[in-house]
Amino acid sequence: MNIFRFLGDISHLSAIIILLLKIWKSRSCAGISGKSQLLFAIVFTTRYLDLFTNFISFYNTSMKVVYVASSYATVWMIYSKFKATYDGNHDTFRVEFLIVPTAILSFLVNHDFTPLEILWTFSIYLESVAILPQLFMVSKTGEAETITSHYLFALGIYRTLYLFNWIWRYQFEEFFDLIAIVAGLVQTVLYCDFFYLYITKVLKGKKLSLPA
Amino acid sequence: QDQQFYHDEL
Repeated sequence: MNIFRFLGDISHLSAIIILLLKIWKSRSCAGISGKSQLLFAIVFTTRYLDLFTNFISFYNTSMKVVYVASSYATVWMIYSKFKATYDGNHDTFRVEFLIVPTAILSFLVNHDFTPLEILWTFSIYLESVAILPQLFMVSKTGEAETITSHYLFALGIYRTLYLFNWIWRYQFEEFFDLIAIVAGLVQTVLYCDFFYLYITKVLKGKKLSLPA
Repeated sequence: QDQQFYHDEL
């Protein structure tokens, strides 16, 4: 494992923990898109079915288990425990516009036409766009809490670091997975606008707010 | 390249 991949995993894990703690400590999920979190739970579930079929390493298995468990915990907090604080009126992105096309695409473009592989491919495609309901919510309300911005930054930079990991692996291991690379590029591009606002506003101590 | 049929990344 190279440094980019490790840092990517750490930032992904940080994002998940930041969000869990933010909701748990403030007893509120205001400003968080339940739809995006639901999509992430689907992403982890469909991708990590290989937990039952092959063992890669202790690290790999434990990270997968933590990702799956925390995504379900987040969904539970939004839709059950702190439901009263969930801002459903602003969480209006139509997720079927993401699920249906990515599901179709995973049947058409995959490495192998088997159930597990199609589900893995679907999870890669869905992950690349799963943040859209959250970004849509931020643009709709015109602002995001600083802690939510940190969450989004950690989540966005994770796939960006994976892009460097793939360049590294192509260079030194002659390994490349075109499906993951293209989806990772799409995913990173979707965050560019947010990265710009994060660097120019949040890192300078201001709250992330969009011009009206 | 048979390594693409198992995924070692997260």
